[in-house]
Amino acid sequence: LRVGWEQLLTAIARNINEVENQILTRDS
Amino acid sequence: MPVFHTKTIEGILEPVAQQVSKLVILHEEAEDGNAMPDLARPVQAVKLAVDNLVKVGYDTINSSEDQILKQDMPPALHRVEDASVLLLEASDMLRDDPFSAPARKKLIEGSRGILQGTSSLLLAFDESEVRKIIRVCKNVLEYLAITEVVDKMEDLVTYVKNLSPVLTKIIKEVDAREKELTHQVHRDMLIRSLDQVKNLTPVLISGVKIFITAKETSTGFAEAQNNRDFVVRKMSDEIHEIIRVLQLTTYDEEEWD
Repeated sequence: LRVGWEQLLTAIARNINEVENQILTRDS
Repeated sequence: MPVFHTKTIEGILEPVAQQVSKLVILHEEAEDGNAMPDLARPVQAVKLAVDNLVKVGYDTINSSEDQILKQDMPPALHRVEDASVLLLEASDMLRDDPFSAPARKKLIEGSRGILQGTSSLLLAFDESEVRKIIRVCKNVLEYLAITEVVDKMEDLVTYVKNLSPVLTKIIKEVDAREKELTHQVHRDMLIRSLDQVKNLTPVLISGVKIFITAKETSTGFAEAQNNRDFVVRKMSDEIHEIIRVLQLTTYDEEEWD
């Protein structure tokens, strides 16, 4: 559980960056 | 079970959605008083990513001409921002008390909130992309609607010259969209209708040509006109069907069973 939360939050940050990239790509 | 209707959305959200679900289950099963680690650093990374996303989101809202997108994006961005605040609060609470149950709840709520917010954002963008393809479809429909005024060979040349690029565009865009969908039934429907449009295009051109010749020679006029109108109607129906299927996001439960 301990490792899980750190991993999840890191994955969430990466996921948000991917969403941002999608927006930038589609907006261009 | 796939829950995202495009491969892009699935690729981005599915791994995180699975991790959130697993952790929620673990959390619910593991009310065992384990100390939580200091999550300040990963939470800060999430906050930084959210801040960037929100900035990019509002830039997009300000520059977009798509009124529906402009309307759909702010609530999704607020959802992500609020979730990020929950994660920060949870991190602060856990620093004071690594056993805090309310902090764990906030972590779950925040993680879910970010997932829901990013999901809404991606969906809003996807719908905006679909609207762009639908505009191309409507453009083709407009050309089909003026077929009946083409009654000279030189008009036909202009008509074909104008119709060809929009048909090429619709074929390219619907083809790309079909490949993006995760739902096989919708993909098959788009492939079928697009094939019809491709096959009917030469039939339409020759139908108009026959109509013009029939008009000039005054032979078989009514039949030529009926034939032309039939092909126009058939192509228009297929394009209306493409527009309908493009907007479908629900799933055929039987298929997933």
